Amino acid sequence: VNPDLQRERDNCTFNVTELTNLIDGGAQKTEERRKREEMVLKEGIHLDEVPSEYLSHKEKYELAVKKACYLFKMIRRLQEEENTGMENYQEVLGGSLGSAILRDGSPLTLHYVMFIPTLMGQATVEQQVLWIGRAFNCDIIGTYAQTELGHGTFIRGLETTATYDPDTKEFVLHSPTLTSYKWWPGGLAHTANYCIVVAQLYTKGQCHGIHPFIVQLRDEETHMPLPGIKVGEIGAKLGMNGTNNGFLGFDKVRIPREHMLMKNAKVLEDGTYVRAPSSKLTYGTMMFVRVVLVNDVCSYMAKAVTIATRYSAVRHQSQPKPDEPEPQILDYVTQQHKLAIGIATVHALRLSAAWIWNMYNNVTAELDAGDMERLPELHALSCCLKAISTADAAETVERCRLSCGGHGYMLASSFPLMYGMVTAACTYEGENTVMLLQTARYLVKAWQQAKGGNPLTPTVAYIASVSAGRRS
Amino acid sequence: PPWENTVEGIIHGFQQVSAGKIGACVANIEKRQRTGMSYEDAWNMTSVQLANASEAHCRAFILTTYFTETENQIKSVSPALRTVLLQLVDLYVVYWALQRVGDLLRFTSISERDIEQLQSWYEELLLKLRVNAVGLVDAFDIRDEILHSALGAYDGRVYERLMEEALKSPLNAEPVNESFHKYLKPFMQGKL
Repeated sequence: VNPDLQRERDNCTFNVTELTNLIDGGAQKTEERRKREEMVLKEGIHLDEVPSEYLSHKEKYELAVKKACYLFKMIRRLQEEENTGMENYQEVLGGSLGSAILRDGSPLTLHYVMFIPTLMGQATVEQQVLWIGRAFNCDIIGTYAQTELGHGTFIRGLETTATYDPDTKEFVLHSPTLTSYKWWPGGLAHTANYCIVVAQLYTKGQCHGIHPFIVQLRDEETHMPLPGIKVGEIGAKLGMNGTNNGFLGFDKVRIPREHMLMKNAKVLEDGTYVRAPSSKLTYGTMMFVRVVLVNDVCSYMAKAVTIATRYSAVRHQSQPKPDEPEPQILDYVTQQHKLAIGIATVHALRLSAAWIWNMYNNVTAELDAGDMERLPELHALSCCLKAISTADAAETVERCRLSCGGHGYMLASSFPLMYGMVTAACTYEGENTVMLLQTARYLVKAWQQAKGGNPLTPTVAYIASVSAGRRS
Repeated sequence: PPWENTVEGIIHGFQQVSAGKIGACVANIEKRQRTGMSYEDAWNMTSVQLANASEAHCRAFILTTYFTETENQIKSVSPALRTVLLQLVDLYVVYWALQRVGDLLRFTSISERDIEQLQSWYEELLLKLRVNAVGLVDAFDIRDEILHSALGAYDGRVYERLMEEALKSPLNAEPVNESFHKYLKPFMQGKL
């Protein structure tokens, strides 16, 4: 070990393992995590024959598919051995372990982050019986297509149509314009053979707004796109070049009525539309992803500050006092300023992520019982937390890169790939300014409620107390 | 209310900033509507302020959560770790106060002297945390295979690893690249 780094470790005033255990949620959790990491890494999936930095765009995708398949094969084995469910996906693929193996993103991420959760949240019991088992086994690979070339966060503006035909008991999916083509979903391009598609539902000549449908995109044997399906990849991006983001268009593609996910709203055989208890329920998957995202960006920040801090202990620079050796750059207060705030931010956002994850689970349980009271509050909070945490993470990674001088610019530092991943999160699942404005709608309503003397939900309750006597 | 240069005081200050910004947005929207502007146009005209208000609300939420959750966590940890965790909370809260000095001046009773004290407090915290910087990141317990960085490996062999990585460049597979014969040499000899 580098002697400077060793000296830093010798001088540390607290028990590092104690803090590790606290971060993991207990000594047993640390042990489990380490065991899992050991088990996954010993498979050697993360090892590259040629550094992936030097591969072409196509080769990067092929390598990502290979790694993702081996990783999923391993998860499947774990599930059989340990008889576990979704949590294995989360633990192995989420956070830092998954991104260690698939450093520039995985083409199968959306299968477990969006496809399966949407089926769990929006499909009927009968539909879940039909699809979830196959999805868990990876007999089918799915993704989630919502965003269109001309329509992003404002999902009520989506143009893709699903028109019900009562004669054949089918929906006809159609992309009426270029701007209605689905654009960006990970794994959509050449990986997934099924997809949850969000489209405007028409029945009996009336539009009922956006609804989710499960659509087969490719033949299960040949993987050829099915008739009427226009699918492909969107091209090279700033980062996430392993995620296989795709575009998708429909030319009057027919799917059975049972392929509309009908846990909430329904279309009966004769075309009668049965409204969902709340239109907000369609937004469940997006909220789930935003909540998960906050945790994910914490992993990237933890990596970034670890790299930058260790480097700062090893690196010496300049000679502020004559006849004395070059100090470690960690001794410069400007460097401490860059690093310490990064470390604190990891803890601050990690605890906020845990808090909102807990809230998400509570609200989801309340939803199942028909109680939707806290749904708008969760939506508002998940929007702004997604925006702030991804923006802060991008800033932290960039600040850490800069703190390593020119060496931080090397791909071998890991900063450029990390920056690509976190900065992508600033725009996917809702561009950050749009997210903040969604929260603002809730805040303005809360302000007006407070002004009218009405009680406020816990996370905005302060508005009533601190604003008393000011600007009211 | 008088300003308090404490963590709780700063968090309360952030809540005042957030509430103040939301109130200002509502007032602006209403003012614009009174001039005949539609609600949607008034909203759009106020949207820069609205996004700011939303950010302020989120900052207040994160600061509150970080502080309260840490207070809960430290009940069961050793005194040495408790000290460091509280230093980190202090640092984070003071950092954001200094980042948002303008907002605090606008919506709270913070004074210039308070700000000077905050700056000194921040610098003292950096000094205190300096000794534990490496320990704090070691505690994230990220294996080298996961970190995947020549600069950040546990053993600190930064320069050796950078050189090892450099040698993996495909350009180093041969001493002379073919572009020399095809372009560079003819160019230098004026034969291109």
